[in-house]
Amino acid sequence: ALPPQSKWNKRHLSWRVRTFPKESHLLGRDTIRALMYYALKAWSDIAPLDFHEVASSRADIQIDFTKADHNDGYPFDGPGGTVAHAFFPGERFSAGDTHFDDDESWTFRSPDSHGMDLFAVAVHEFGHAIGLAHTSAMESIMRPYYQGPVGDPLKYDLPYEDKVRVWQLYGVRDSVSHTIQPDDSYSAESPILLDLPENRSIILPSGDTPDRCSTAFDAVAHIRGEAFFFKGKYFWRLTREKHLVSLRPAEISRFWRGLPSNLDGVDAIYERPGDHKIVFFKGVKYWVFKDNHAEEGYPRPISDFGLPMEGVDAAFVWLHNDKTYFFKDNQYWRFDDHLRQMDTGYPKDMALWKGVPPKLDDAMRWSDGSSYFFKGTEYWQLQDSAMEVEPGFPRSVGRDWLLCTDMQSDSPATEPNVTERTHPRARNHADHAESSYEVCSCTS
Amino acid sequence: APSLTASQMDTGVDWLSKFGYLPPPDPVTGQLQTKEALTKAIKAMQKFGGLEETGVLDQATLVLMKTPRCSLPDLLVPEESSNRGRR
Repeated sequence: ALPPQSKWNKRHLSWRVRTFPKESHLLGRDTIRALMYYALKAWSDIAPLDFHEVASSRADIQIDFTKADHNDGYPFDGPGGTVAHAFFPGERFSAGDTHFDDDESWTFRSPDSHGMDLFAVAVHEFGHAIGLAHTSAMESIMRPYYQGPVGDPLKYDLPYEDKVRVWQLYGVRDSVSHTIQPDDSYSAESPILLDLPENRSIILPSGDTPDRCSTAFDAVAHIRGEAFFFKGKYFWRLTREKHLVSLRPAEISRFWRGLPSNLDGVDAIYERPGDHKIVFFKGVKYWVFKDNHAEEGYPRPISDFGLPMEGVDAAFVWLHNDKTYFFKDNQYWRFDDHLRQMDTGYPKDMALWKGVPPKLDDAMRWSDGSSYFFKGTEYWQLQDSAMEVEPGFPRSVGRDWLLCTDMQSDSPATEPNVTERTHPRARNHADHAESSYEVCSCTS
Repeated sequence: APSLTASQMDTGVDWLSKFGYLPPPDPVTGQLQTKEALTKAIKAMQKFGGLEETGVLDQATLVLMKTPRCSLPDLLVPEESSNRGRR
């Protein structure tokens, strides 16, 4: 059974290989330890977890090579069948422990047919050891079935599906540049942020980051089931459950690789139906991304789509017909991504979308089947196949999407935002910004 | 399709119980399961495994059941509602 809160409360976890394979003719002990190290590193590279090897019998993650019934309720069954298991986090003595079937022929850098790739299985099992359950997602390392080797452990990158799931448990690992202002008291030996994933809201954004509660977004997109809100050089991300991954925005260039380094923002983004590639628009150019890397040969002119060279305000795929809609000023176009051609009879007047304002910031569909149109700090909802805005709209983007729950003013710019009210340090920051000394300090 | 042998059926039922698709066997009735429950469990397993949801232990399903895998169940129940003493 999965414990109700299946994650570690601590972020520094110890591990050791307690027992090695009885007949270790295929893999030496050092190789096994190295593979365990890299399998754990696959998770700690992206989540704020630290794993360190110890010799103690009190290690959080005890790793054993054992066989048959070994008194934990999960007897192994000889070669094939069940090959390994791990225990979810928790207070129990066995929490985090990971067992590999010693009857398997464990291998490393061998063809699939020659045995079980220890690194691949270890990455999967350590996923359990930090709290992830099995998933049916085809690309996931947490699929229950052995899928063969996964490549070089030194270069292994977790599938996107698994990254998102571990981020939902522990948050995103901060890189050095994500830390708050450089501080002499901070050193590599005291990674203060690593222990505080739940308290990320106390971390102030740097001086030039926009305020998510009062800004008008450049682009909003529904990508792989999640929502992305783009503003300037930054973006915020919401999970499928509409949970904001972090109050702090991430830099576009640090996640979406291949855009120009001097890009100051994007106009519109959508996930292409069919091949699920992601298309970024900026001015008269567009880029096609496979996952989070731009493909070669881009940017290209948006005339490829049959769009005018003035650029686009918004792009989204309507769930109703799987067609892509582009908006510019008070006109819209309908594009068939499967045929890669613009439908005839377009552009049309946006007035056909009753209640939707012209000159949109962007639009997207969401998992509830509705389409959402964004402009300024407001958004409009159109349900299912309707071309008319639902009653009660527009509503506040910040309040409904970006955790600005305390925002009360219709003019957020004149009011302290939620971050400022919630966190005294943020309030101080705003107050100080009004003094010439602080402004000077920031710009220097 | 060729009908399943009793051994294949037993193997299938054991597998589905082991990985969370069928409730643990009742200590009184042994392995008896309703046909509806079995069909539903097979469909759930097929869906989770990315197979066509036929609800029968067809060849593809049996092959997947023989694929090496992790011991932990695919479908997990909340701990407080579990009547098992350990995971």
